[in-house]
Amino acid sequence: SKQQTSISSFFKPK
Amino acid sequence: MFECRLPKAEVLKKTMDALKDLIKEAVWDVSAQGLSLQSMDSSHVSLVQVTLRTEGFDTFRCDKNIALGVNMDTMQKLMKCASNDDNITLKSEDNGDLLSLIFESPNGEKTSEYEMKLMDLDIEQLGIPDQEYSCTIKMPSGEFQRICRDLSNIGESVNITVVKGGVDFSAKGDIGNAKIHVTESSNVDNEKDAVTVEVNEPVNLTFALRYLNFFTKATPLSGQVSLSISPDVPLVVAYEIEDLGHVKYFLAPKIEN
Repeated sequence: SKQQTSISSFFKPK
Repeated sequence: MFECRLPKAEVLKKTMDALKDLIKEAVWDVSAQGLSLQSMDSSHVSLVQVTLRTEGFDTFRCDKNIALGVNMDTMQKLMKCASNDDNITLKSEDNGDLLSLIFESPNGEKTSEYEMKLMDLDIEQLGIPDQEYSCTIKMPSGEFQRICRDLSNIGESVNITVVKGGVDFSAKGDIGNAKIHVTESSNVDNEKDAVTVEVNEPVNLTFALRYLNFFTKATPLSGQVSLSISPDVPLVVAYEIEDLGHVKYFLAPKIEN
């Protein structure tokens, strides 16, 4: 089944 | 000293309505460019970014960049005290711990001043990369809201499949399945009613409807919504605020383990 990913795995801290 | 004035409180009321179910606390960054805000939801699945540009305000004064940490629920409650047609002034001292919200009725006969306590918040800011997207769909915002709401009756997730000329929104659940196909408009007199589908490459991605339904709280801000989609990156759901800025939501996809 599909799992929810986290936004912070795509966008890194400034 | 920071002070800005908008001719109608309505737009800021709608902006707060678009944010307050998704985020509890946030920092408004004030600079010569305007007001901006960026925050993840508490589960770190989505991110919202708001820009309100200086040019869209009646007056805008910012002597020094400041960060206004606010409780969104409180700010929304105070904004509700303004009538839609009131003009609104926001004001804060450089090192102050209060934000003044001043509402003036159009005929000038009533002025209300509220002061909101600011919070010292340390909110992590993420860099949002500039990128080209495989597909961009523009459609009436009310239609998108309806699709997200209706599919929530079937399942927790929506699968979005974009091909040339149209887009499929589908959901599966214990009670059954649903598929809504939206075709690109061939001929539209009113731009707000148009559906446009730009496809560089077809995409197929799955997203949590719970968050999309939070995002559609921004529907009153704009007649159109745009969805930007690329494989395996966050979806961008953008609402333009006429002459002032935008509210953009980013939602991480659901992917195979």
